[in-house]
Amino acid sequence: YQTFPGTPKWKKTHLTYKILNYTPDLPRRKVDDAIKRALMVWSDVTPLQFRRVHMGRSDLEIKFGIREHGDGNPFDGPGGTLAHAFKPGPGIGGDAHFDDDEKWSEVNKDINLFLVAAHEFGHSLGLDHSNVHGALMYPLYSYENPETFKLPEDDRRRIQKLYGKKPS
Amino acid sequence: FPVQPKTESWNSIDLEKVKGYLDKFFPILAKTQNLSIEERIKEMQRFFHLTVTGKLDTETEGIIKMPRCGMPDVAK
Repeated sequence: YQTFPGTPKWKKTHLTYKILNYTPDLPRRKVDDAIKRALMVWSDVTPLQFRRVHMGRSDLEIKFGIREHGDGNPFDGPGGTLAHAFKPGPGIGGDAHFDDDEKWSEVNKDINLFLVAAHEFGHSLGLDHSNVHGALMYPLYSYENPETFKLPEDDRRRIQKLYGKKPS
Repeated sequence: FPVQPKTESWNSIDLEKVKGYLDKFFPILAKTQNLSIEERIKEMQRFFHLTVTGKLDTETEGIIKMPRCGMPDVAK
């Protein structure tokens, strides 16, 4: 597996996140909950802690957009690319963008926001893609029940290599 | 002279789309690299544990059509 060259990582364990806008596909509280649970995937196994802010800048800024959405990395309409995120760093570093030409859902019929967000936040924290089938950081989307989701070993080992284990 | 192998006629995915996919997810990391499209398809097939043929066979085409993350698969 790989991490970004030079392995950029956050030099702090308390990170802030901000949801800049919402998809019309889901009630806001479902989006809030999916984002919160996706961050917990990583805070459950490392010393990282995430706090939501509503004003001012934050480390991880989360937004929905279509086609060109302000970062010079346009989305491609329905299907294809679902989302992308930026490795740790100032400014756009850590931010995660979701393609609102997808149909975001909480159940398995469409693209599951929790699963995609958990993957993207892996990038926001410094992980690159894994070619291990079944790993959360595998680049291709595949649905699984978010209620029973457990972070695969490959991902857990890689994120703990960056930030260490969660203090008991 | 040996007859140049005719480039496989590309399946329903046209060559431009394949190149766009490879440029986005398997970018050529060094200007000095001058890889053929077959070599670049092989790199992608190795990453996804496919049969490494350098050709746009059905399983490779299937991968290209799957929904995915927009970040590259090879670290710059």
